[in-house]
Amino acid sequence: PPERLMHDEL
Amino acid sequence: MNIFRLAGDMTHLASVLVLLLKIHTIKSCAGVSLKTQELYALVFATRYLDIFFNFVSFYNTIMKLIFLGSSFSIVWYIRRHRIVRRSYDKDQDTFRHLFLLLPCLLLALVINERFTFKEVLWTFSLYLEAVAILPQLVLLQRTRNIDNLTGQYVFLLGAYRALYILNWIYRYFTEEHYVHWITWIAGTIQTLLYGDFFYYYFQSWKNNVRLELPA
Repeated sequence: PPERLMHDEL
Repeated sequence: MNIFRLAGDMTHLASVLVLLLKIHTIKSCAGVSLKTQELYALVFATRYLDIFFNFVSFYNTIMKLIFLGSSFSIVWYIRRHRIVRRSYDKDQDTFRHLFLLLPCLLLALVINERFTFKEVLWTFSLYLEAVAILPQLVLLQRTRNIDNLTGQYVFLLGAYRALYILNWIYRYFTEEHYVHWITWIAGTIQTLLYGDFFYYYFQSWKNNVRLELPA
C-alpha cells in the first residue's frame, strides 16, 4: 500500500 | 479529492469561521466551551506535526495552517482578550481535560499503526478529536438558551464529520488499499456523539423555535 495515504486528510 | 471530502473540509472551515466571527464581532464567547477549544488546539498541534516535513498539497498545507491558526486564536480570545474573556462562564464549563486526555494517550500508546513518536501522536489526535466536543455538548445542555451562532457552530462541526464518513465510503470503493480502521472507528464514534444534538437541532428548525437541549 502507498506510504501513509491517510495523511492526505485533515 | 472527492466532493464529500471537499464539502466536509468546507463545512469544517465554515464552523471555525462562524465561531471566530461570533467572538470577534460580538466580542462574546458566551456558550462556547474553552475546554473543547483547547482540546481542538491540541488535536491540530499533535496531528499536523508533519506540516513542514511532509508536503501533500498546497491545499493541504493551507488548510492545516488555517485550522492551527484559528484554533489557537480562539483559545487566545477566550483566555486573554480584554473584553471577550469577561463573557466566559468558567463555572459552567467544568469538564476536566484529563478525563479525556489520559485515556486517549493510553489508547494511542496501545492501539496504533506504528509505534513511533509521530504516529502515536497522530493516533492520539484522532482519539482526542473524537471526544473533544464533549465539554461543548455538556455546556450546551447546561446553558438554557443557546444562541444561534453557537448552535450553528456545533451543527457545522457535526455535518463535517458526517461528510467525512461519506468520503471514506467513497474512497473505499474507488481507491485501492484504502483501509484505515483506527481513523474510521474514531471518526464514527465522533459522529455518533452529535446524534442527540442533531435530533434537537432539526426539531427546533422544523418547528421554528429556539434550540434548547433537555437537561
